[in-house]
Amino acid sequence: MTITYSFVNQKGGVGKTTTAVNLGAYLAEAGQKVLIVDLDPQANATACLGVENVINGTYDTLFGRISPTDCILHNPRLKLSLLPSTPDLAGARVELVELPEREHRMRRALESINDRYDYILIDCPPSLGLLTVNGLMAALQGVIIPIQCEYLALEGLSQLMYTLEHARSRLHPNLIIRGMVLTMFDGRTNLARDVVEEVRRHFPRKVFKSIIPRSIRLAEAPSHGIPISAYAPDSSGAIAYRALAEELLAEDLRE
Amino acid sequence: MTITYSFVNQKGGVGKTTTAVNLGAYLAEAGQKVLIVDLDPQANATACLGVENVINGTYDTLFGRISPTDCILHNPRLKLSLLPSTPDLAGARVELVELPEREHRMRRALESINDRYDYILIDCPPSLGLLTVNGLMAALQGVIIPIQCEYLALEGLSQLMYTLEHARSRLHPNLIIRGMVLTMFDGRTNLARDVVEEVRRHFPRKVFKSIIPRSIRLAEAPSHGIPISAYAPDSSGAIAYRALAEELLAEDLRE
Ligand SMILES: Nc1ncnc2c1ncn2[C@@H]1O[C@H](COP(=O)(O)OP(=O)(O)OP(=O)(O)O)[C@@H](O)[C@H]1O
Ligand SMILES: Nc1ncnc2c1ncn2[C@@H]1O[C@H](COP(=O)(O)OP(=O)(O)OP(=O)(O)O)[C@@H](O)[C@H]1O
Ligand SMILES: [Mg+2]
Ligand SMILES: [Mg+2]
Repeated sequence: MTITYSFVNQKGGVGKTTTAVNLGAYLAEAGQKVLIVDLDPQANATACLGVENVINGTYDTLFGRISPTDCILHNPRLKLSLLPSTPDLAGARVELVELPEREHRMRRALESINDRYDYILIDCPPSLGLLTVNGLMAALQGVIIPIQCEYLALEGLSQLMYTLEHARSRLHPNLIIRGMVLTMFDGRTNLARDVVEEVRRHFPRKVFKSIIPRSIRLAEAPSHGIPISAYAPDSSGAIAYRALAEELLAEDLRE
Repeated sequence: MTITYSFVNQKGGVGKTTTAVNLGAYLAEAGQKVLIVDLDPQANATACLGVENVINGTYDTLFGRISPTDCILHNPRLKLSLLPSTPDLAGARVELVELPEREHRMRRALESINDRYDYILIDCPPSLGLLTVNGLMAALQGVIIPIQCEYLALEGLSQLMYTLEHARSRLHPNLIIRGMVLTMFDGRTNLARDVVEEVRRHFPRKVFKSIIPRSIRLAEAPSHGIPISAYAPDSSGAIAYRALAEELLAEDLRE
């Protein structure tokens, strides 16, 4: 059975893309068949995997013009597959409004490729518009929320919870929070420790044990078009994402 | 005459809010009358100025329900004024779609308070939807683009340029780029130096000389609800934002 998670947080720059791509890379290293879906018009997940000049991608599958199978790229070296994004996805937000089942287009599109992958990881943009709602509806096993260990990122959590509650009551009764990942943790500052404590207190059973440290290697890897597992496997960021993948696999009973 | 700038970049977490608030604080210290407009449903600029439990804000002014004068809060100690945000702004994106002049609502709302301020600084959300478009149309003297000194932030620039070009040709012929501010610069990494070089090469006359370093004090200040000028005036971040304010004032002939 395919497990589908979406990476959501309307706060910008908190590590949604970095977590989807690098967690995906370590799940693949552990032998899982992984598809990364780039649902962000910025196409950052696509860039992180070194893919350029994409013709057909997520945009085309949302409108049913092309089946995902015909857009998915596979990288045999990384053992990762990608449904890439294109800039025209920015227009989807408006174009989707008039369509029937506008919130469920992503979920429908992925139904046709179900059971081909062990994990489908969907990277969402920093907003709560129709693209992110599509990501929420497609997240059959739940959402993973990256939380940057900084004050402003904490502020936005209550709004995100409100939105998830709203989506659950109106559109997707089974929508759950799979877990929260604390990112860009800088142990030298009180601020980061305060945020960790605060999040753990508010959401005692939801926070993954693995905390992702701030590590420049993680910010460098995208410029080489490869995940941290291939770029700097011994770096603190790599070790943390590997531990996160192991934690997830153990809980999903996929060891 | 009032000068209105909007802070835009669809890439998340690049320092839009931090730049609008702290640049505003130093413009106010230099004797300018400054209004900060929070056009982001996340209400981060509002939080950075320690404002909570807002009743009326930007949302109400977009729909003409209340005049900005009745929503603006003034902080005599900081000599700063704020048109605060509220979470219902998140709904504006959809509600605005059917309204006439939907892209110009922010500009119209601010017309009624023109000439009361020397500077109006508008903080936009991390997207290119209707709220940001409203921010672009209201930016009569141009947009200020914060650019984080990291690879993924560089990737998004071409898309932003495309969107600005599109807005200029269709909606706002005078839309200009007032300048680009390089943020979160970490001199210890080659990555940051490479990004600075790249941006300076592509946009030779647009990049402000003042570069904002990565400084933990800037990330701490929001949790105290005050700008860096009041929280840690001797920190590297404060010195950089003060220099940026001086650079802007000199170019705007407002010394
Ligand atoms: N743990 C980390 N340590 C250092 N840098 C990081 C870390 N995680 C992410 N980064 C860098 O921080 C920036 C923001 O991360 P990322 O783009 O993954 O966030 P995001 O939430 O996907 O952003 P957006 O809201 O724009 O989609 C990127 O430049 C990335 O390379
Ligand atoms: N120069 C800096 N040094 C260290 N931290 C910074 C700096 N500038 C901003 N920050 C911190 O980085 C985070 C992102 O900054 P900020 O929220 O201003 O970006 P933004 O572009 O407004 O984000 P969003 O896209 O969500 O609106 C915040 O936690 C902020 O406190
Ligand atoms: Mg992203
Ligand atoms: Mg912001």
